[in-house]
Amino acid sequence: GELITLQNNGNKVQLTVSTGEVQLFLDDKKDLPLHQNFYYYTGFTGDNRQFFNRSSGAYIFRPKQKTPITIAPKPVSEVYKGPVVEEIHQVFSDWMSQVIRVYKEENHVELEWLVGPIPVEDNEGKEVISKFSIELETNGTFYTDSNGRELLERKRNFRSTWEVNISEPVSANYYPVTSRILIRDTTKNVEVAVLTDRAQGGSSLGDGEIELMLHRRLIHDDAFGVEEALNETAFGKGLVARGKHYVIGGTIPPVGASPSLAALERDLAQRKLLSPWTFLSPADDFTFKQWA
Amino acid sequence: KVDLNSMREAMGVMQHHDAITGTEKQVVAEDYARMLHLGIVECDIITNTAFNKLFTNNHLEDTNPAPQVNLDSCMLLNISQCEVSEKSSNFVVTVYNPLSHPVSLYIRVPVPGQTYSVKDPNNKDVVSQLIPIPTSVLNIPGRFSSATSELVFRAVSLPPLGYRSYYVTGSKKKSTAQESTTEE
Repeated sequence: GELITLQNNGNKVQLTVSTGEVQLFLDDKKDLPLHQNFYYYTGFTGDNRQFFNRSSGAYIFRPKQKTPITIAPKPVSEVYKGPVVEEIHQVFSDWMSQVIRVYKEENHVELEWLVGPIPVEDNEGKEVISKFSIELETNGTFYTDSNGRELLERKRNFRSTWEVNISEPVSANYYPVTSRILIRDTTKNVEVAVLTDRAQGGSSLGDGEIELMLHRRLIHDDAFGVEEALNETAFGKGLVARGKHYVIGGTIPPVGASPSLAALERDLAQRKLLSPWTFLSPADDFTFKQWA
Repeated sequence: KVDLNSMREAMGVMQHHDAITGTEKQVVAEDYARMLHLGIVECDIITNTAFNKLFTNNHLEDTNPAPQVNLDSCMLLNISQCEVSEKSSNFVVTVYNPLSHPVSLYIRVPVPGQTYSVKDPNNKDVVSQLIPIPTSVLNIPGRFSSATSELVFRAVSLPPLGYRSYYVTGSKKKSTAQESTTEE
C-alpha cells in the first residue's frame, strides 16, 4: 500500500509499490486518476482470396480480438528522484518498457515507451498499443487533429455523411493522429489530451479511453501490393521502436481564462514538434575560461 | 545551396506515403533511410557554417576572432548514444531555438561518467542531474555506446531564433545524482 508520489506544476504521478500500479492525476485538485497500460492485438490471418478474408498487414489493421491482450498487469518499477526530474522506470516484459517522467518546471507528464523486438515465435503477428483510461463520460466522442491543425470531432461507430454498419469495431474506429488525441467530459468539465512525437493511429473505443498504436510486427502480407509481411528486422532481430507521449489535462477553464487547456496543448505541441536543435562539440582542447 | 540538394531530393521522394508507413518493400525503406542520412550529413555543413557565422558575429568587437567550432548533431540521441559526450570529458552543448518566441527546454545527453557539472557562459552553475539509462535501452540491438546515464538540465529562456551554449565538465565533485534516492 505504500505510495511514491512524483509531482510538478499541477500534475501528480502516484506509484503503489506493492502492485506497481501507476496513477496520473492531471489536475491535483480533482481526484480523477488516469490509468495507463500496454496491450496488443493479434493480427488476423486470412487466405487473402476475398476482402473479408484478408490478413492484417502493412495496409490494413485487422485485429482478431475486440479486447486487446494485456502485456503485463504488474510492471517492475524503479523510481529516481532529483532536483530536475523525477522518473519511474517500468519494465513490463523483455520487449516492453516505459519511463514516466515528471519534469519539475513543466505542466505535463512525459511517457517514453520502448517496444520491441516484438516476439512472433508463436506465429502470431502483434500490434502493440498504449491505452489510457479515466472515469469520464465522453459520449462516444473524441478528437484527433488534422495534420497538426484543427481538431476534428470523431464519434464512435458513426460517419457524418452516411449510415454506417460497422462490422470491425476496433479498426473502423481508428483514426490518424498527427500530433494529438483528446477526450472531454463536459459534465465534469475535464479534458485529457495525449500528444504524440510522430503520426500514429489512435482511437477511443470506450468512454474515458484513449489508445494509440505504437508498433506492429505481422507475419502475413495483406495482399494490397507490397507482397511482404510487415516484419522488419535490424541486426537479425525485430525492430525496436522508442517514442514519447505527452499527457496534459485537467479542468477546462471558463471561456476567456488564460491560459486555457487548448493554449497549453498548442504551446506544448509547438515546443515538442518544433523542438530546439541540440548540437554537441568536444571541448577537451580548451578550458571553460577560453570558451567563455 | 548545393549542400541542400541531397536532402531536397530525399524529401521529394519522401512525399509518397509509402515512404514512411511501412507500405513499401523493405529494400525501398532501407534505401530511403540511406538517402535521408546522406541528406542530413550534407546539411550539417550548412548548419555548421551558419552557427559559426552567428558565433563570429558575437565576437565582432573582439580583437581575437572566435575559433571555428565543430558542431555534431548526434543523430543517435534517440537510442541515447552520442560520440561527442561519450569520448570527451568536457564538451559544449549548443541549443538553437527555431521558434519566434523564447522557450525553455530540458536537455538530455548520454554520458559514461559518474559526475558532471554544467555551466553557462557567465560561469553560473546550472542545476543538473544524472539518471541511469534503462536496461531495455542499453540492450537495443545495434546500440554501441559506453553511455550508462543521461545528464539532464534545463536550458532556460532560449532566445527566439537564437542559441545558448553550456559547458559540461566531467568532475570529481559529488553530483546531485548521487544524492538522488533510488527505490525499488
